[in-house]
Amino acid sequence: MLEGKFEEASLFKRIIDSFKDCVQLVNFNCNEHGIAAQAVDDSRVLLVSLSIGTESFQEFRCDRGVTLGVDLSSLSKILRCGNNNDNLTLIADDTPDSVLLLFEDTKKDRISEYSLKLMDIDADFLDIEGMEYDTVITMPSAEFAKVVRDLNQLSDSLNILVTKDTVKFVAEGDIGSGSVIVKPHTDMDKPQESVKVELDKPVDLTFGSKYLLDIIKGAGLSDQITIKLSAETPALFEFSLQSGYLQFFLAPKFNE
Amino acid sequence: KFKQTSLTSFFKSS
Repeated sequence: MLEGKFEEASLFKRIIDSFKDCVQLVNFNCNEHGIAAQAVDDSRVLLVSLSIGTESFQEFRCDRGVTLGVDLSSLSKILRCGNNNDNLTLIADDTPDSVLLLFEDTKKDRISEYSLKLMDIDADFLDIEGMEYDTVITMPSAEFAKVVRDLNQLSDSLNILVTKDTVKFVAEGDIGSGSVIVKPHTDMDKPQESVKVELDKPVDLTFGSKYLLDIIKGAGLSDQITIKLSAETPALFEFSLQSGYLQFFLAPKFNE
Repeated sequence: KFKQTSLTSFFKSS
């Protein structure tokens, strides 16, 4: 039996909103550690890996492993029915056909209950563990989102070049070209504004802008994004949760 | 010209 209560429904809404546009059918695996999910987009270029640890819940219990196969577009319809600051409890039995979503308005004594039918989802699971990276960048997620949106106007590809002192984003397209350079710095007053670059080897990688536009939808989850890159391998873009994470693995583009 | 790669060429599927 699963019973997970979020203090505010907005947290779960924001998590789901962060990846519902790139994948549709997702198995949520629930166990005593929390709720985890992995899904790949139809083009098999972008992978989403979610972990919501028990500390993200006000109350959590799950004695036995439960898998919830969910159509995210249906789930978001139901999530829109609750208010942001309602308590939200997810309830499912050990072999569920449906999951119950219980919204409780703590001030007004209003309780709304929705049941979402579950699906059998036959999805591949990709082994994404054990990757090693040449560089790790941590920067404000809003700043990364702006760079991606701005440079997307010029090209359907975004080139990321990392050296010891700079991270350079470059787009070259038909109407012209653009670049943004971000330098590491530490902001003592607002640590979330800092940019950090750890570098073993310089990296030069190119990604499809449309996938990066999907990834930056996670920027509402965390003030900072961590970007891990290695030559000729998929990149990892990570938003931390209070307990857990939302990760996106993105396959690069190669110059032929 | 850039060519998009697929995740399945990097990660094993199970």
